[in-house]
Amino acid sequence: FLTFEGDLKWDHTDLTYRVLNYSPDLDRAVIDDAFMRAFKVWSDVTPLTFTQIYSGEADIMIMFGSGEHGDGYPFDGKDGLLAHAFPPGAGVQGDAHFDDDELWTLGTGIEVKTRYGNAGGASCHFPFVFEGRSYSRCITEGRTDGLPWCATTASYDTDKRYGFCPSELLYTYGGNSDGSPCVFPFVFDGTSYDACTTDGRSDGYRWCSTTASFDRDKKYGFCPNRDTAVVGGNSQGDPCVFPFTFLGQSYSACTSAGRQDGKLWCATTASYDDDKKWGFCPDRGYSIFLVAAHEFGHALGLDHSSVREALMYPMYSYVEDFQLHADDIKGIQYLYGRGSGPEPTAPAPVPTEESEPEPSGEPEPTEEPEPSEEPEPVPTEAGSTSTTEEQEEEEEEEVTPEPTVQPSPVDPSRDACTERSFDAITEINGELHFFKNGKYWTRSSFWKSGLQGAFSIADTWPGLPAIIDAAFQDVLTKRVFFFAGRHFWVFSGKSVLGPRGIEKLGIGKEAGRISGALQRGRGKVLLFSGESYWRLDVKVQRVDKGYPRATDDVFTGVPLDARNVFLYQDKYHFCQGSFYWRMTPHYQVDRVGYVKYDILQCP
Amino acid sequence: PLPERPRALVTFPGELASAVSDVELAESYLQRFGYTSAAERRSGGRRAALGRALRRMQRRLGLPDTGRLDAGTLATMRAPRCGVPDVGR
Repeated sequence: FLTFEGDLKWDHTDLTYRVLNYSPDLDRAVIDDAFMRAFKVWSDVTPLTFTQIYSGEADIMIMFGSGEHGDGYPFDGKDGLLAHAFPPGAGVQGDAHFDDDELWTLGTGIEVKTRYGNAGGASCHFPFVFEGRSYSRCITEGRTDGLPWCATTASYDTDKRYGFCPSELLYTYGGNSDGSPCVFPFVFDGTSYDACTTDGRSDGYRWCSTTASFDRDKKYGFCPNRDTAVVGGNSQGDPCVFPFTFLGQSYSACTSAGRQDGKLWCATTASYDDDKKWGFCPDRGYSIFLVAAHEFGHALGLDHSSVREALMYPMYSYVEDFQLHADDIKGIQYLYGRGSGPEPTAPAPVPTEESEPEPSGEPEPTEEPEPSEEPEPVPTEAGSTSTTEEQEEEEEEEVTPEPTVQPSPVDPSRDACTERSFDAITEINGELHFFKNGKYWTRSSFWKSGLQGAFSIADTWPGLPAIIDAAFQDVLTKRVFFFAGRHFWVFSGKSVLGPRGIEKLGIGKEAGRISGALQRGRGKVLLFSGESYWRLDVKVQRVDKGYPRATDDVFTGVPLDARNVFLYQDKYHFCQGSFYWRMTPHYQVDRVGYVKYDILQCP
Repeated sequence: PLPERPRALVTFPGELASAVSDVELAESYLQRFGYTSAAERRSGGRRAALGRALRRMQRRLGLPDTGRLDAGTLATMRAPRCGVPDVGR
């Protein structure tokens, strides 16, 4: 996961939202329910609460619109961009906008919720049978008032269950007419209209007067989309007109004729040839719930994730049984902490065979041997196979003495699991080393020895400062390089060269703290600082030409301000806060997890 | 069998976007979602810049890292998505 630059987040947890307008595609109740469920996705895993308000300024203002809708980031018609949202903050920040040139559904096709009738507001059942014929859309057959209706079971003939479909003849939404139906014809600006119109508006929404004269009464409402309403084209929201004429031929259903992409379309007047009015026929549409849950993630401070299965991945895909991905959970909990759910279960002192693990929100640590009562320090002496020539070269250089910080006595029982972060992490002699303020711990995945330490940095590598920024072991010579501030040290066993300035390596003033190193084959190491990295030729102890380079150019998808960067088990690790991003040698982020639980394997 | 009638193709009003070439689509996509600007700053010609930006996009979105405008990348660019940029503010 990623958060926005500066970790933008709300400074309070009791957030409000307000729905400024509704899409004509769905019943207002369906939209409200979808938004409520979308917020619940996030409130279930954080301390955040969401309350809908109906007036005034809410933290999260939600609106539907199309094209340029007032914020300078226009939508692009059907498909393509579906919605966008702004990171937390005042004004437009935190707001979520949905493109109303899309067909908003619950993801599986048009949702036709009925009104009145005898089905209690149930949705249409398509297809349904009426007088022996099968229908897959709302019909006006069997009625003289022109109101479209549908059966809510597979057969009206058998069950006699029905309801009325959305229609401007039945009701309007929004406006100032309390849902009254349209009155046709009506007069607007001196012109008579006998259908809903977009005239007089710049936002493309279809409206009608609810009295015979808008000019006189100023009463109006917005027209709900019929189930046959087209999407996009140049007649958004108008119903298909069947039959219609296209290139001289008559069509009584949606067709892909005239198109290369196979999409179904229809004319919205009786003759496409004459009027050129058209739109796409309804498809599965986009789930307002899924898109809203994604956008609300932005509104809470999450940026796009690189994990394809995550909700915050930028591309839409429909999933039937939605569950929030672990990556999303980690992201939102990074910003706001955990929810009010059950606390993680404390590990039992002595697990028994009968005991079953309690479910908890914590990542499950992998199996770990029980710690011994007295942790045995493992030897950490670095190898000493450097060439004499190199040592002599280095010894000849002038060394600026650096005041060495005298470490305070190290408490061997000091637990690495209580540390919130580490100064440096690196693998030395096959063991991960975690450095923090004069101390270090080791962990060997090979020996399954668990976490060892704390040990004193000064005891193992005399002369180093208490706080080091980065370290790496040269693959060829086994020498260990340490970095602190703008200085570095090279250890062969307990013999040391340094401190020397990192400018001796060719790293200029633009570099601050070296945050980590990645060994790249034999004799090359990448050194990271800020948002850049250098490639060090270890033998000549000089960075290669053409560096620094931007970290994001190659290591895309990891935090650019990682605190620790290290190679472990042939994969690149970038740590920020409590989390790490693991990247394959092919630069694919394949895991995001907790340093504490996944790498340190704390209980 | 009767010979198939030639299919007439129509440019529907309001749908001019369909005439955009793959490369134009890619350049527009990479710029819109924040992949181009950083690569362009380091210049090296339009084609090289496109290749670099494509790699950034492919890595960021978990696609095979080819640096080319392959079918999978184009399909991703045509997929419905959120309008928030992937890179940058």
